[in-house]
Amino acid sequence: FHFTIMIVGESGLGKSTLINTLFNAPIAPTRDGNAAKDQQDSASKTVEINSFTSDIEENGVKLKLTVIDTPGFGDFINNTEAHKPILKSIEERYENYLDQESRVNRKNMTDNRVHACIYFIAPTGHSLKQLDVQFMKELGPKVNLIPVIAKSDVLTEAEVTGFKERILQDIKANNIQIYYPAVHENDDPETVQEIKEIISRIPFAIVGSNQTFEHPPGSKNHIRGRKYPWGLIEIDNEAHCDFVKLRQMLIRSHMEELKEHTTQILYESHRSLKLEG
Amino acid sequence: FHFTIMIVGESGLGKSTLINTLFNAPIAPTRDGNAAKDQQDSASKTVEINSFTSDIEENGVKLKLTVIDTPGFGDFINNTEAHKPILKSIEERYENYLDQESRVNRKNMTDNRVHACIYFIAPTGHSLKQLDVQFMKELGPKVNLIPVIAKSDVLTEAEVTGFKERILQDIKANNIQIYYPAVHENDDPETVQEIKEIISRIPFAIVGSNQTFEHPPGSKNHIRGRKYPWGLIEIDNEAHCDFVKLRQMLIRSHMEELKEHTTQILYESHRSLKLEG
Ligand SMILES: Nc1nc2c(ncn2[C@@H]2O[C@H](COP(=O)(O)OP(=O)(O)O)[C@@H](O)[C@H]2O)c(=O)[nH]1
Ligand SMILES: Nc1nc2c(ncn2[C@@H]2O[C@H](COP(=O)(O)OP(=O)(O)O)[C@@H](O)[C@H]2O)c(=O)[nH]1
Repeated sequence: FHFTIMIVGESGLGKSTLINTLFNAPIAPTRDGNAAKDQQDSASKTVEINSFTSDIEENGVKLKLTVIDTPGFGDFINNTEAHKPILKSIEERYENYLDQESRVNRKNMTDNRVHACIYFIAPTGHSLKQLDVQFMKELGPKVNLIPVIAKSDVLTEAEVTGFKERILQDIKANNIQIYYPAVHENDDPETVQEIKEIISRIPFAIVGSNQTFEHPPGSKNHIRGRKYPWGLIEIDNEAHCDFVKLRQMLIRSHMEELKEHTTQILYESHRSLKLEG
Repeated sequence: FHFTIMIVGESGLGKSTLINTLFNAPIAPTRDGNAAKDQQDSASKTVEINSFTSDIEENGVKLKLTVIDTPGFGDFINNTEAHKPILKSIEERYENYLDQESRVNRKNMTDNRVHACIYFIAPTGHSLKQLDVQFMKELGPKVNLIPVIAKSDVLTEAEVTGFKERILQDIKANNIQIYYPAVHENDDPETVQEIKEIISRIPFAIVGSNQTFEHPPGSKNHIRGRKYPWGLIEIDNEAHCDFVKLRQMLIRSHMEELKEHTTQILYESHRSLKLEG
């Protein structure tokens, strides 16, 4: 089973940490401060597209996971072109598949189309930035777009609620297309309830962490979290953030659906546009 | 006693909250999410310079405080020009003073020069952004520049330490000039110690809040802070953030010095350059 996920957002929003937390495996290299700086200096003033593939296991299922990192997005003084290399990468992968699909011999096709794109929104507490709107408008029609509120531990519960409302208003006002899991006719009531709960939390307010702590101290119970002088955040605690919901949607219930939506809807739409002229 | 302070940083870094917290008075209008959005829409694509003056009292001393807000800085997709209106405002105030100083009748001079500029660094945890470097390089020689780490409650103690180190390295590497309180020959040992402690915390990692809570719950003791499901941050607790140190440096010990440094060093340097040609 092959799954390709893209992560996009300004530097320092916890992207590398989240990818490693989501799949419980060191997939994306988390850069310490200095490495990030060198990367920024050495990078020409454009967004890079980097790809990492690992074999992981989820619920006993072997998975070939490809993570596409996009360092540099939103990090320059002028980010006018920021979304372009990313859009280009998504479209090239559709083109690549289209070429292969059109061949006489289609025995050894490789599919590197992007099945989901997680977009990290900076937790300002106000509303979407112009950068966010530009990216989501451009990419929404091309890829399953999953916006998340990054480092949501900087917001109180009331601030998260207000921020989510304003983000959804901005998404509506700008005709931005984001991914919502679908409820199917033959779904059992439990599944329908689960999907509704997932939908009610979008955009997910997430916290990521590679560190574990004893909780309570001295006990055998270990939790993943972030330890502050004023308290301990548990990322798997749904009262603290929506990490569990994101993981549930991405991995447990909707990987299949995300792939189908990419190949049957988004790709077909790209193909039709391309073949029409 | 008249003091003019400028606050600069991207939207959502807690600037309005901090100004109100610093002076314990509702000086800057804290915008809720929607107001910020309207402001962004209605604002032409340039940084605005807004000024608010209030009469406040600090330690029994009456103070005419002017706060200059700079909404729009860093908020656009292209921020190439972001620092220019701000630099222009600082220089215009020097020009204004120079004009008045050169008149025959100097009875009614008004001094609106900027005595300090607090620059809010987004708490990415990595190092300075290009936007930060550009602003600080341009403005450091013109105004007393006080960089602070905004919303530092998003960083653990270890992350704050690492981030401060890398920020100071970036400041050094880019020849950025920031304000440091001076130790004077005739200072008593207690004052020298206090100044050294202030200097050791630069750049200050701050948290701001307009809300108060009973601490512990049910007690008469009220603290200013932010309440999360996992704990309560106390902004006046030096183990939680450097707010007390910033307040100490700005208000208690160094308002006089900040004014002197502006009028005797920075202004004079501007005047000499201007008069030389
Ligand atoms: N407060 C908070 N900090 C986080 C979170 N995730 C990561 N961090 C920290 O933020 C910093 C940058 O994280 P990183 O994953 O390298 O961000 P990236 O630049 O987007 O890949 C590191 O110090 C992380 O420990 C989070 O959910 N909340
Ligand atoms: N975590 C955290 N949130 C803050 C802090 N200061 C303000 N906020 C919150 O951040 C949001 C934006 O604050 P505001 O002062 O309007 O930011 P501004 O746009 O820079 O003026 C509001 O929801 C504030 O309650 C802080 O120090 N830490």
